[in-house]
Order: sequence, then structure tokens, then C-alpha cells
Amino acid sequence: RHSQTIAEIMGRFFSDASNQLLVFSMKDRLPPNRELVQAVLRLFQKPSSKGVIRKQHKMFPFHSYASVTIYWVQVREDGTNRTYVIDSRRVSTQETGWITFDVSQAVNYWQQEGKVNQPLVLEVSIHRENIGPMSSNAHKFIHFSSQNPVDGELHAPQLQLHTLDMEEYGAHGNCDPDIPLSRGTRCCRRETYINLQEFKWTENWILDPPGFKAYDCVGSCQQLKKEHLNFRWPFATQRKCHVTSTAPLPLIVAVKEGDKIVTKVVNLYNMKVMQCSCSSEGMPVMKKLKP
Amino acid sequence: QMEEKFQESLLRQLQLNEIPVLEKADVEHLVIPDHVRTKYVSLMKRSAEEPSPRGK
Repeated sequence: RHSQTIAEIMGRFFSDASNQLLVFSMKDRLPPNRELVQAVLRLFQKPSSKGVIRKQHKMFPFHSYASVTIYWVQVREDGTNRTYVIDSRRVSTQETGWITFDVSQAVNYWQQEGKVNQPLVLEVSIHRENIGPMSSNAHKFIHFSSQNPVDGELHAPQLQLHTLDMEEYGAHGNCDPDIPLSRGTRCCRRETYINLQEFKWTENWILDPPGFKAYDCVGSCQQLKKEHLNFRWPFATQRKCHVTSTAPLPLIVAVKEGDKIVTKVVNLYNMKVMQCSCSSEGMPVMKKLKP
Repeated sequence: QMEEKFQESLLRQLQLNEIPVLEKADVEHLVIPDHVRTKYVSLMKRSAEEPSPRGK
């Protein structure tokens, strides 16, 4: 557009992907005292007819796959939708049965929005695995059972939420200063006071504050035992007590500017621990929703 | 550790390579202007209220 040498070309966007929306009510499924460790979407792939499989195999002997991508659909205040890619995998026309997708990030986005009465909306897109005239059109022959009652209850899409009881597996807020730390102390936030006046090098330089409560996370976490999990979860590793949110520390410092000395405010980030949590090593960090 | 971390973060934010050496006489009569004090107090309040999520 706006190029002097190339005439503008108008066209329509064309996609031969097939999309279906899935709507899951989340009411009472994630109470505040439960932590989500994984959300799994299970879709039932209907069998392709033998004729289709034979024809596909003849035309594309080595390539009867399609791609299936799961999106989280964010319904915005102004009524428009925005989609976020959540998971994607290849699917073969020669297979049938349940296949799973990890949609933990979608449920986390839903949690971040805080609209607990809104359902979780996912979009399933079945599209070509490769682009180009020779690429297989296997995606046309991949069908999943939908939420439409016509498809029946038995193979309806399922959203599985694997959660942990925070009472049992979570941290316990602030440590009780009256109870000494011991092996049995559950993960908590311990108050530690940093007296800046003890650091000789701050003299005449840091004017305020004289000190601050930094806190740190101490204690141990309830571990998951393999038999507790009724699904294969790769992050059932050591749960440790981590810092999960921090706050900055503002300071007033004296600085030299030329031959004058002036005062300045500096905000040091990640200086104060605000929250400690138990989480498994290696758990993926959920992305933040951008406004 | 905390002292090291604190010092390193402060020097980085002030883009200083070393700790400034100021004499007591330099700061004894220094007055902190109102706008500096106001900004400091507002940041202090905000720091106490809204934690910055660090992710797990």
C-alpha cells in the first residue's frame, strides 16, 4: 500500500482450516484454595473412512498428517475477540481416539482476567501441516467430536483440571516469630530487618531509610508422591519454597552533580519479598496477559 | 549476600562504577527538597501495597 511503484492489490484472506469453538463453564472448578498444576484438553478424533485413508495414502504416501492448534479466545470488553496460541500438535488421518493438549496457559490467562463467572473459551483449528500446492489436504478429513449434543456425551471434549490443595501443599503466609525454625517448618515468609547503617559504605550517601524489612522465604514444602498423581505429570519433582512476588525499595541518596551535592530518589527493584510459595522445580512460568 | 546485592543494584541504577565518598560536612546541611520527599513517600507507599509478580 502507498508504494509509488506497486499498485495496491486488494484480496480476501482465505483459509481452509476448519475451526470449532469449545466453551467450558469454570464455575466452582477452581476455588481459591486450590492451585492449578496442569489443565488438559481431551478431544476425541473420529475415525476417517477407509476409503479416505486409502486415497490419502495413494496421493500422499508419506504424509497424511495435519496440524491441530488450540487457541485461547479472549472476549474483550468491546465485544471483539483476541486469540492466543496455547498448544499445537500433528495428527494423522490414520489414527482415532482421544488425544490431549496442554491448555494450562489458557486456564492461567482465564485466571488472570479474574472473570470467574465467564466460561473458558477455546478454539480448535485443524489446518494443513505444510503450505504449498503439493502439501497434503489431510486436514479436511480430521474430525473431532464437538460439544454439540448430536455428537453424544460419551466422546464430548473434556477439560481436566489437575489441582493441589493449598492447605496441604501450599505455603503458610508469614512465619510466626514466636515459633523457632525447625525441620518441620512449612514454607513461610520470615521477617529479616536490614540495618543500612551497619553498612559502612552507606554513610553520608543513603539518607533514607535507615533500614528496611527485606524478608526471605524459609521452610520446606509438602512433596508430591507419584501415587498421589493419577496422571503422568513431568513436573512432579522437588517442591521448594520460592519467592513468588517482590516489591521495590525507594531510597533517598546524596549524589554529586558538578561541585554541588543534590538529593535523588532511587527505586531498587526486587528488594522486598512480598510472597513465598511452594512450587515444583522446572515448572513453566506462565506468561502474563498484556493489557 | 544481601549487602553485596544491595550495593550492586544501587550502583547499577545510579550508573556509578564505584561508591561515592562523601564527607559528613558535605551532607550535614543538606536539605531534602519537598518534591524529593513527596516522591519518596509515594514510592514507599506503593511499594508496601502492590507486589511485583516474579512468577514461580
